[in-house]
Amino acid sequence: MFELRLVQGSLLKRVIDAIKDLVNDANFDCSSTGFSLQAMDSSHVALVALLLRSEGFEHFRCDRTFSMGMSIANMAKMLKCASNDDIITIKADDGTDTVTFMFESPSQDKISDIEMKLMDIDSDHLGIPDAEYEAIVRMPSTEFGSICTSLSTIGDTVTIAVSKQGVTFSTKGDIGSGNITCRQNSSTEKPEEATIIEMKEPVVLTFALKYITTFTKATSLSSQVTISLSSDMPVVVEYKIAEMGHIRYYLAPKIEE
Amino acid sequence: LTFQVCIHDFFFLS
Repeated sequence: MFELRLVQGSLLKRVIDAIKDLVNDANFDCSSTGFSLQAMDSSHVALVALLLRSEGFEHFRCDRTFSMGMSIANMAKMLKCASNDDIITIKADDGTDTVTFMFESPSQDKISDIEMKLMDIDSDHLGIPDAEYEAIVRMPSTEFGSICTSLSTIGDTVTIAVSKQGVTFSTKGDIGSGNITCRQNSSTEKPEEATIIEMKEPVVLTFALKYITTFTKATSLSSQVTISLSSDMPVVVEYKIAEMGHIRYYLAPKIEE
Repeated sequence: LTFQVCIHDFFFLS
């Protein structure tokens, strides 16, 4: 028996929106710890790791650890039946090949029961080693999103360079080139507007913009994004989900031949 | 010229 209840149902809608352009099908791992997922994009260049801790749910029951294979696109379709202020309950029983989503309006005057077929998904689970990163940039997630959108109109790749001067995002395309530098700004009264750079070593890495831009679909989950970089390593783009967990995207760099 | 590395090159199968 697996059952979880999330009063802030829009959060699940936003989480699924944040992964549906990257991943087609995925196994959701259910355990007493929480509801989690690890999946790669179809070309195995990017990986997304989601964690929603059990303590973040109003009700969480998971009698045994198991995985639910779901099509993310179908899940997004089912969640379209939920209003943003609905309470969402997800239920699955042992041995069944379906999952039930229940959407309750806050005033309890409308209840939707949606059943979705589960899938058998053969997916590799990757071990992600704990790493010390050479540079960690924390910045407003909307700022990061708009930088990625702006640069992707010019080029296909983004070079992220962290130095004492700040973090520079640059691109080059057929029509020209552009670079945007953000300096450390921790003096702001609003912590969500701060840009903070922790740097042990200067780092310069290049990534495909189409993936990074997909990651920014998670912008509504967190006011801040954390970008962790080390030379010749995948970048980690993390959005914290308040009181529940996080969504982390890993992207392998492009390396010069 | 740059080439795209795969995520498998960094993270191991568990």
